[in-house]
Amino acid sequence: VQGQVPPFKETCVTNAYPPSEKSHLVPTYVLNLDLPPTQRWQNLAKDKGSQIKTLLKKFIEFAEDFGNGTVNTIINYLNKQGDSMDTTLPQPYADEMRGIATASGLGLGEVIIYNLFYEVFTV
Amino acid sequence: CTSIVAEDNAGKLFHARNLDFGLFLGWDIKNHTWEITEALRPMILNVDYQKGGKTVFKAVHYAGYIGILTAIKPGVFTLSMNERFDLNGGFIGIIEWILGLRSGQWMGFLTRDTLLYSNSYEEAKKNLTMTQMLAPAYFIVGGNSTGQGCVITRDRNKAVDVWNMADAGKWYILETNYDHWKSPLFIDDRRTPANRCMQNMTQNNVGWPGIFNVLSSKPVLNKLTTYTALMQVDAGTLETWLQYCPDPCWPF
Repeated sequence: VQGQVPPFKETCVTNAYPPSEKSHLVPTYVLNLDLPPTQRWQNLAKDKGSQIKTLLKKFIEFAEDFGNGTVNTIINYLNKQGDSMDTTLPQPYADEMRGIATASGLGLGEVIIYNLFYEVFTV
Repeated sequence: CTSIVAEDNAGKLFHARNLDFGLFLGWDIKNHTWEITEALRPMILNVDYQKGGKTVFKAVHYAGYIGILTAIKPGVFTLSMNERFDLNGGFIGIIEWILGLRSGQWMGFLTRDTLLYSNSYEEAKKNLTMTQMLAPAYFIVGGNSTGQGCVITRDRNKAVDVWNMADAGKWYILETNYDHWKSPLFIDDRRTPANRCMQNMTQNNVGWPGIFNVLSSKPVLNKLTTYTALMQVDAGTLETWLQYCPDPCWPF
């Protein structure tokens, strides 16, 4: 798998663009900022809700396995207190996350954890 | 992650990035892949943020994550964010936030606010330099005029360093996940290979094909790479490609 050990000898490719697999080009979703924040991500959250749920479950499992007791405490806290957390978040993001939670069937705490993944993994 | 802002011979600016994520999160021994990285790819999409039917900015998202990691404000500036690891990381910021100390902004919200409210390269740079945050980060910003490119190295309170393309003395500026004034970890040195490929490419070949080639070169491309995004500020264009790294390929 590794192919070589560090330090690496780069192989500068010259003909990668455009990739031949057009399916690798990602689709575009239009987000209407004129809509109320709770409705902006509604369609996307409905379409991708189950995938977000699966991904979040994996995030939490790995964070718990990889982290220490503090990680678990934070995740449990956000999971339990989630429904009341939106008052502590800036707008319009609090409402956007509430909208995603409603449309996807996830708890608000879960959506908050998902949106904190960057902050969690900087350690 | 690897982010590049480059300028062609005519002074036109291009900004591109690889987003790598999922290190240590479940190595699949059979398929030689990272579990989270694989799960993230189908979630990637470009989002066109519109007001009154007109584009305000465009960004690349993982569905469900509302913060911004890669974006373009057409004709104004481009932005990407690379992860900066620190013991005084986002973890402490989250605890503070839970405890009611809410002066720091979530990284993804700061970038979104910047895209929405900043109307120039300088304004965006100032906002990303000065605002208190929950977690450290590298912000890579490109402008719309010659020489406008920089890497902002952030700790939670302020910018530790602002590295301008002019200071780098080159026609491009490149950032991975290490402070530019320090050597990268030798087992994770994507910076040296990326710089070599940029030098091979030369300024004559700056453009989407050339930069995409650099970002598709191993180990700049690795098993953690989920996508490559290409942005051209003057045209206001954003193109994102899912990336896969066939074996043999370094896991990170």
